[in-house]
Amino acid sequence: MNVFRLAGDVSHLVAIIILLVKIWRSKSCAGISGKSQVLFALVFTTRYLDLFTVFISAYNTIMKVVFLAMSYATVYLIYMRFRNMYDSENDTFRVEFLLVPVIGLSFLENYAFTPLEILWTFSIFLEAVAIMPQLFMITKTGEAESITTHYLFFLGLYRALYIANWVWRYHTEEFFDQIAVVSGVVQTIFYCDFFYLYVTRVLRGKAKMILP
Amino acid sequence: HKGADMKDEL
Repeated sequence: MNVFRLAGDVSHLVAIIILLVKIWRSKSCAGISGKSQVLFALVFTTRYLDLFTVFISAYNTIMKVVFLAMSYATVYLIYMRFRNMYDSENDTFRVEFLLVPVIGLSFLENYAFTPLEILWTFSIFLEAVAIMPQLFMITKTGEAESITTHYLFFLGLYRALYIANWVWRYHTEEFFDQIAVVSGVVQTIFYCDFFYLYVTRVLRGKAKMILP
Repeated sequence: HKGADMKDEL
């Protein structure tokens, strides 16, 4: 554990809490892609199956359980509790275009051809692209509420901090997880354009982020 | 070490 890793996990937690609290308080999930949230729930489910096989640390176990619980709570709020507000007309990204290549790749490129390893690899690749329905939705409607953009900012920050964590771990303990690093870098690139808009628009006091 | 042996990251 290093400071980048811890800050990355905290950013991830903050992002998910921001989204949950926003939906709960406003009693609305307008502008939120339910598809992205289902994909994230699928990411956590397939990655954290090792909760049943190995024990790493209390921190590790607690964080995994919290991420799982909060991602399912988010999906529940969007599709059940506040489904009347769910903006399905603008959440039209074709998820199968992500799932099919990701499933294919996880069978081809993995550390071991076992169910748990393939599911873990699937979760890593899927996380890299899971935000695409949300970004697609913002592009389609041309705007995002500032709370939604804060959520995306903390998600992107989490990814950037994980890259710093890998650089640190590579130098201090010669740790290098090729699958996680390559897909993590790809994932971070998706946030770059958004980061630029966030800094130039949202941080300068706009209530909404309106695309140029 | 490789990622396969110890997956301690979230």
